[in-house]
Amino acid sequence: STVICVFEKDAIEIDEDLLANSARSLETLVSVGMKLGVATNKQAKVNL
Amino acid sequence: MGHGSSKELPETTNTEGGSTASSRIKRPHISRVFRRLTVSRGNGSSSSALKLVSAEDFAGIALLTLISADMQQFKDKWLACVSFGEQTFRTHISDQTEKPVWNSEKKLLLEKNGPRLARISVFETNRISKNNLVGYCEIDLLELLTQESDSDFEVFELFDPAATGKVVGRISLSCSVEDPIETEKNFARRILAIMDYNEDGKLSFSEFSDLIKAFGNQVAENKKEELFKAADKNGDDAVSMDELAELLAFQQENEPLINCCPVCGEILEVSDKLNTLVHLSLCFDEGTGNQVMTGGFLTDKQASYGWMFKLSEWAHFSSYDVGLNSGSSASHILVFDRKTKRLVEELIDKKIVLSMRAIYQSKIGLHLMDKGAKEILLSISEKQGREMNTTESAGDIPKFVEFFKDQINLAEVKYPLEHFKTFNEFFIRELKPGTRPIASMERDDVAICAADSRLMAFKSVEDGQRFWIKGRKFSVQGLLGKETYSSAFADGTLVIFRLAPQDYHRFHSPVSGTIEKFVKIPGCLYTVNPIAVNSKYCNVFTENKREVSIISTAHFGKVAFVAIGATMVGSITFSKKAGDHVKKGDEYGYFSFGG
Repeated sequence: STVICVFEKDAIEIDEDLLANSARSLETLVSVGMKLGVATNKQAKVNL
Repeated sequence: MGHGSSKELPETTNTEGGSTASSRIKRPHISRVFRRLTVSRGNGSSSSALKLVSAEDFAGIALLTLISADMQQFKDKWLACVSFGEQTFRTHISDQTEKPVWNSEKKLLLEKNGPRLARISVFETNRISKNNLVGYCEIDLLELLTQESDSDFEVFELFDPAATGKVVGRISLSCSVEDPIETEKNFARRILAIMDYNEDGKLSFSEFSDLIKAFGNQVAENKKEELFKAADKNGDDAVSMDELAELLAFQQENEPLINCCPVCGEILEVSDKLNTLVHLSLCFDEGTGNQVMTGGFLTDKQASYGWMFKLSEWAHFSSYDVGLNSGSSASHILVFDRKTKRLVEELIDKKIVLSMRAIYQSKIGLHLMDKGAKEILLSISEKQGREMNTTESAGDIPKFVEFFKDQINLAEVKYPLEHFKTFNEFFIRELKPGTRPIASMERDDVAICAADSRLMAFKSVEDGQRFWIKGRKFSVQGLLGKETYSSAFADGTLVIFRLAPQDYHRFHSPVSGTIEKFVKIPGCLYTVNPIAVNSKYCNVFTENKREVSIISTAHFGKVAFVAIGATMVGSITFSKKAGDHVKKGDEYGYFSFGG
């Protein structure tokens, strides 16, 4: 079984390591709660 | 090699009048001249093999056998690798000895303008020194295949990689070219075995029709009765292996039946008939266990690391492209463990591997089963669900835990094993509170991973399709369905969490927000294993049963959360409902056995 999350275009900046592995067609073993990425919208930047 | 009986091969040049089915066919594409020899195999059987006469003949399938080595009184466990072109293959690891014996075979594709140099590397492996390169040699296969020799095998010196010219051992190997007629027959035998449902060694008209249909050639499909009659030379209303081989060979010369490879989907050049046959033969052989050496490595160094070959398989560098072919030999999958920052090999239950192979390994299997496959998978899953809900199924829990002993941490599980009355209860086990810390809990602009899983993430759908999802019909619209799709998701960011059987099967909300709705989309229960996801012919994400929910968030806009059922594990349960507010990390639902 699989879960797929679809975020709106440019709404999230996914962590670089996850993107890098995926670009090598390599799956990354993760656990619930690990960081996935950060919102890119203005409100998120203000919060940062 | 040569073994005494080198002679001209009449069958390959004879265009008519032969007594065998194959010799009656005109075969300009295999009219090259070979010398025949007999190769004795380790298992005692022998088969016809050929040597080339000139460089012009350097095309076909070469059977390379790494027989043994003499490592000069140096005792250890040994493995050997052969690198040829872009691929490297490895033998199994020998016993502790100074004279390892492998008898490992691999079929290699010889192309006129392709690579000729094979590099053989021998590695020692033990507890202290893992996969240490001890010796190597380079062999010009063209030279080897054209030279006169009276021996079944050749011996080459192995050189020390650290000292120029120092000999550290010797390796014995044999190499021959497969008889093109044998290649044709083997191919016919292989596809006949796939299509021959009642296993009588012949194809009935119905089985033959399915085969023609699977070839995807509309012209041929329209005249399948004519083809059947043409193939059925002895008029017994069935097509034997010889008859099928003859038909395929004849048709490939005149009006090819097969326009694209049924296994990997590659469009086949009509003009290059020998390469077409070679391609099909190798593709059909992959994953069947017919070949002893494992492969798909990029370098011999990679090959020396047992787990590494899976990387190259999934990294899509196989000469026969991605998908079923590359996945077919997988009973392990390589993943990068984010926690330990190491590559790890993931075991797959053999039963699951078998079912996946049966269904997804060949286009033929998938294509033919069509609607039948969906019913079978649903039926299997429903049956499995019923079984896993019985009290007897609880007896399987210890075996399951043992099988995945390195991957299931019982200390994290909320209840002891005795608590679980059925296997399904264990499958959807809860974890102790705090076992999965939530990253930046106080910040809702930070999204988290939704499941214990193997994750793939792509900035855009296009990237996702380039690197991973090969199903030709995949689209976000198809994934989400009409009711939940909006243009904001077009070319959005995709994150795929693939759960393996041993995983904690509850999924959690990756973001904080309000659930707008849930929409159930009925569908099939294909596997979501990379074997299927990487296949051009499977569209698991848009055809499988799934439930889509939309979470409205303050920082990410709308987030679509799609739970996709799969073979065996097709039951999806949500623990939230529309209108609920979820905090990131909250349990959102779970998958369980069932249809």
